[in-house]
Amino acid sequence: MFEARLVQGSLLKKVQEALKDIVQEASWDCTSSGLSLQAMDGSHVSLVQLTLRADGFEKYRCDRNLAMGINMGSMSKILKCAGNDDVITLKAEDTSDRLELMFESPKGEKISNYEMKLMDLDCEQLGIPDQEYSCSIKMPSHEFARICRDLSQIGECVVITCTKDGVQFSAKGDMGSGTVKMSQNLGAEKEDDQVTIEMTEPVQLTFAIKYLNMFTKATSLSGSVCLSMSNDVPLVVEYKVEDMGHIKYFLAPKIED
Amino acid sequence: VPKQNDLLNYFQVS
Repeated sequence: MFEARLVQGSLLKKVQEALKDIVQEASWDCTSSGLSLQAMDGSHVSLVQLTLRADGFEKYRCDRNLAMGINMGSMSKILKCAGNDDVITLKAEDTSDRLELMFESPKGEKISNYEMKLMDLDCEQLGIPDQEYSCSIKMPSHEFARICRDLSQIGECVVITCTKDGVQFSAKGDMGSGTVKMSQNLGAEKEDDQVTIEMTEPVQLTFAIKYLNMFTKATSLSGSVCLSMSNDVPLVVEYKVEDMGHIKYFLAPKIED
Repeated sequence: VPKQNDLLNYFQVS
């Protein structure tokens, strides 16, 4: 038996919104330590990894490890039926091919029950090496989203350059070019407004903005975002999911032909 | 023109 009850159900709605544009089908892995998911987009350019720890749920039970094959479009449709203030409970029997979703309004006067068919998925799991990165940039998530949106009007690629002075995002295209530079700003009153840069070596990498824009669907989950980069390896874009986990997006860089 | 690299060049299938 698997059962997970999340009082702040809106978190699950936001997580789903942050995943659905990148992956069409994914295996949600349930173990006694929590829920996790790892999936690549169809073109093998980006990968998303979600962790929601068991202790972040008000109730969590998982007697046997389960891999629930979920059509992300169906999951989105059903989670849209939950109100933002609803408590969400997920339930599945060990051998069932269905996931039950229950939405309770805060005062308990409305209870909705949905059942979603699960799929048999044969998912490749990738081993992501633990690695130290040359640059880690923490910045307000809305600023990152704004930069990606703005520069996507200029060109299809963004060059991210990180030095000890700051991080620069540049794009160029047929109509011209654009550059946005963010400098370290430790004096901001709110922690989420701070820009911090930890660097051991300068980094410059080029990425397809299209994917970065998809990652920014996670913006509402967290006030800040962390970009981790080293030369010649995939970028990591990480959003915390409150104190219960994270969504990490990996994106392969573009390379000179 | 830079070419899009593949994630499978970095991560092993486990």
